Amino acid sequence: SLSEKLSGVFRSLRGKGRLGEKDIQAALREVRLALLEADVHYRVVRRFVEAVRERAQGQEVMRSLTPAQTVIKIVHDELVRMMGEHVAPLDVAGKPPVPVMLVGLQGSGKTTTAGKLALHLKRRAGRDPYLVPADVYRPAAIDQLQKVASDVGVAAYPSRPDQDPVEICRAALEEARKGGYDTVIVDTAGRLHVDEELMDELRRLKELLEPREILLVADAMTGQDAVNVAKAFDEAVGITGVVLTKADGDARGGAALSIQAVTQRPIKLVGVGEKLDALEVFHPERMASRILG
Amino acid sequence: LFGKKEIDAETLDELEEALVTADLGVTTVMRLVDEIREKVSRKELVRPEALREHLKAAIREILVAEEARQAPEGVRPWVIMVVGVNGVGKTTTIGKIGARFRREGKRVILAAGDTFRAAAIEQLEIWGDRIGAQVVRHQQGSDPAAVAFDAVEAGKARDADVVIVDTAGRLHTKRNLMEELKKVRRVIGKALPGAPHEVLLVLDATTGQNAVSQARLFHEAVGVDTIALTKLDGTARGGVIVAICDELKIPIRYIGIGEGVEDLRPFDAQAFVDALF
Ligand SMILES: Nc1nc2c(ncn2[C@@H]2O[C@H](COP(=O)(O)OP(=O)(O)OP(=O)(O)O)[C@@H](O)[C@H]2O)c(=O)[nH]1
Ligand SMILES: Nc1nc2c(ncn2[C@@H]2O[C@H](COP(=O)(O)OP(=O)(O)OP(=O)(O)O)[C@@H](O)[C@H]2O)c(=O)[nH]1
Ligand SMILES: [Mg+2]
Ligand SMILES: [Mg+2]
Repeated sequence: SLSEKLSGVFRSLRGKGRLGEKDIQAALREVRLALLEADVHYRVVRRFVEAVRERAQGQEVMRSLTPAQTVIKIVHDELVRMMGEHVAPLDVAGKPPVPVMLVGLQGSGKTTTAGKLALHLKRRAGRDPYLVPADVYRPAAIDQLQKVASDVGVAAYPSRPDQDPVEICRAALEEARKGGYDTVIVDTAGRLHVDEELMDELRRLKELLEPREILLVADAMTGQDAVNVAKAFDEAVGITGVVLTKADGDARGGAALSIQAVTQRPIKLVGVGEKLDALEVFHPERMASRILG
Repeated sequence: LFGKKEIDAETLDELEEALVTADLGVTTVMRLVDEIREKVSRKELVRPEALREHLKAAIREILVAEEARQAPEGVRPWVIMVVGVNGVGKTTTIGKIGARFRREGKRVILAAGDTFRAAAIEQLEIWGDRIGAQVVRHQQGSDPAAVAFDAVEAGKARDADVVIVDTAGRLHTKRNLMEELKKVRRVIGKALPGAPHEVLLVLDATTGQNAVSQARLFHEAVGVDTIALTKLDGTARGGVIVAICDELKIPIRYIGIGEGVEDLRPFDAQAFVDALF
């Protein structure tokens, strides 16, 4: 673990009151390796390490801590600061029905998250959500969301795969208004950030829906590519928040830091299982400890 | 990146960044860069232009590609069990592989072994329909091992060439789900001794270092024979397979380059390293 490695680095130092340049250099090397192994993006690691170096320079070794612990504390605090800087709850304020749009790469967990979000809003916020299947491409995607909707006891728009997603959303908003629902959760098709046509479809969906939240649903095990994906989706439609999925595995989750660093948007929710009640509010402290390993 | 007169520290730093951002993993990258540094200090590697080719060859050495595993004489049907974590592309890859066999005129049966996830069976049925393969299925919530068993039995009874068994996505860290997978494997063997003849692990090219942990644990649980690396049509380069091939020596059999039925290619190690950096 990082704390063991840092203890090793500092074993040769004794009775030092301050962290000297050489000590910091050796410690930062271990921090850098740990973050890269955790899938944090190469450039995000570089910036992060520099920020830690500045904090650590001439830092007093705290009375109750060893030099290794002092560095860990600085690293941990800096991680928590970065991860938690923009912490914000889901925003569903505004005139009902409030639209929330889920976007992201193929297989990241959007359809499942749509169901989880609907259940979360029903149970924890006493809201009355309406689910909209807007994926007309993936085989049985509409069936999947409809099954999920029935599992959580939420109504869903009866989309058909021969319809156009923009038309589905237009009609669904109308249904939601008529039905008195206060939130509309739109599940979009997984798409590559480099697929011009599909990114354009996303822009048109945004234009029609005027979503209160555009949530990037991202897999916790994503590697270096997280930065490319987050940036592209943010530039195309503007992300208001992130849902990190599959965090119930053993992926260190460095993608979370990379996405935060490049979009400056908050991670709002975390998927922690396949069941529809497996959705938690994001905790920067927990994520920081996990990334450090 | 390689337009310099000599190989200096800056060149090696740029190289390190290129390889790390391709998801090769810092341990593998450090080893490769150290080997380069060694060769440079011994004057075995001097020109920056040679650097790229040298590295590609070194990486290529590690990668294991495998031509189609051939069914030994008299083995019918050839049973493939497809495994992997959630959302990586197992079901879609099964559709694509089935289509390949169909193009060769083979009779294909698909087993709807994901009895858990919403509309997983319906998804595979649509694929079966598209490619002209029979889909053996039970109710949602039923025992996946029973589905696999019935599919292999159907394969024997109908003289099918191939039976491909879909399984539910599962995180490799979930003990009970990995036990379930072992059971599916065992039961397939009961229906046809020696089956499954191929356990195919599907990995998503966008996955980072966790793919190594996935490969290890699936291999430990059910023995992985081949790997399919999907979603290479995005910007992720799938460099994690270098460490996986190095450690586990499992051949990469296919790559997925899209969502359509034709978007499957046999793995080509040279093409892969050329796209890596
Ligand atoms: N373990 C775990 N699995 C999850 C989580 N969220 C989603 N999944 C699983 O991930 C897989 C993909 O989920 P989907 O909801 O179909 O993903 P998607 O983004 O809608 O996929 P596309 O529509 O094809 O882009 C399914 O097997 C889900 O059950 C999570 O938080 N934990
Ligand atoms: N762009 C791209 N998308 C792919 C590729 N392979 C699969 N997909 C997409 O990835 C998503 C998930 O594919 P599935 O086949 O449902 O994945 P799975 O592993 O069976 O998922 P679970 O059964 O839920 O674990 C779908 O939207 C597929 O169309 C690929 O090679 N490229
Ligand atoms: Mg979906
Ligand atoms: Mg599947």
